[in-house]
Amino acid sequence: PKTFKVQVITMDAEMEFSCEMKWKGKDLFDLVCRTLGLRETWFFGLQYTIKGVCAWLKMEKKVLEQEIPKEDPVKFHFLAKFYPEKVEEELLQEITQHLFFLQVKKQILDEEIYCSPEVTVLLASYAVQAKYGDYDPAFHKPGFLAQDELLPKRVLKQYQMTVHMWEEKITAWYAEHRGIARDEAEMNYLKIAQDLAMYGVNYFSIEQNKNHTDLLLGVDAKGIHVYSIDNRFSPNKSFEWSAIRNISYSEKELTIKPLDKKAEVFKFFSSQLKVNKLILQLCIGNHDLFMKRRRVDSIEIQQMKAQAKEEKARKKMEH
Amino acid sequence: YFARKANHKGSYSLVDALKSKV
Repeated sequence: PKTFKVQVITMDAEMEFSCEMKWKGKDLFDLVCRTLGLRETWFFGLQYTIKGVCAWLKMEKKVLEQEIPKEDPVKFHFLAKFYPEKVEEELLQEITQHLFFLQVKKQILDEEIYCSPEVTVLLASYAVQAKYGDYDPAFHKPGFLAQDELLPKRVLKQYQMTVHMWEEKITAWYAEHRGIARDEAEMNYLKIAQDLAMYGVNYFSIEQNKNHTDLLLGVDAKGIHVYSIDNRFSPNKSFEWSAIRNISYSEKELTIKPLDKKAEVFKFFSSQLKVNKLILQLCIGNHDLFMKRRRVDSIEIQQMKAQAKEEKARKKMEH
Repeated sequence: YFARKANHKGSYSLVDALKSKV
């Protein structure tokens, strides 16, 4: 059969695949997951950018029938599209945890997620533990972190501290983590990161109908939030998934109807129809996971949980 | 529970989605 080339970039690898012309998004996605040995597939997606807007490959539609960039090979980023409500309960496989760790770490370093200087130092110390193992002063000599990107540039600029001083600060915490294995260090990182206000939120610029006030809409694991343009930390208004009746769009307008019929219907405009489609897609996916978490675990999840528990116990013994 | 009436319209009923999964 005729094929076309696809390049898939994960947080720590690049892979190339030959896809059959007739393949649906799901065929490619499943192949990537199998190649990675990833079973907790529901958090992830294949992302691409088209005309400056980020989009996710649809599973049920043919790859070539989607509005993907015309390039050879076609480039996709394999990324977490949805986030768990509690990392320690939901991320079971080590590979899943590792991919989340890498993605969230990049978001923090790139300042897409705001993090206070104190917490960035603590997070950096866990990242160092994950990479270098236990601290050994005989081996980890001053300057050993010189090549690592560990803190956001904003934090580095904010203080009059030398690279050496930062390294000392991080190492003081790092030395405290002795005995923590790589997967544990990455999980500790995620447990702290998930409490940051901007963690796991997809933000969109929106305009409100009447007075044209610019606002931000945030979609995350718990629901939909509305923020002022200058405050991404605390929403002015929140709609939990369980309190929403219906979400719909028509062209650039999007409507959220609360379950409570007396409550005000929230209407706004996004910049493009394409963005509304993406917002609704994220709402459906997040709501689906929200419902799944509140049901009895499937057999597959039960098995994976049991396996993860066994694996953890085995590792602890080894360690 | 997800309905696309035309290419520029879409609607998702969270209530129906919940009912169908119970």
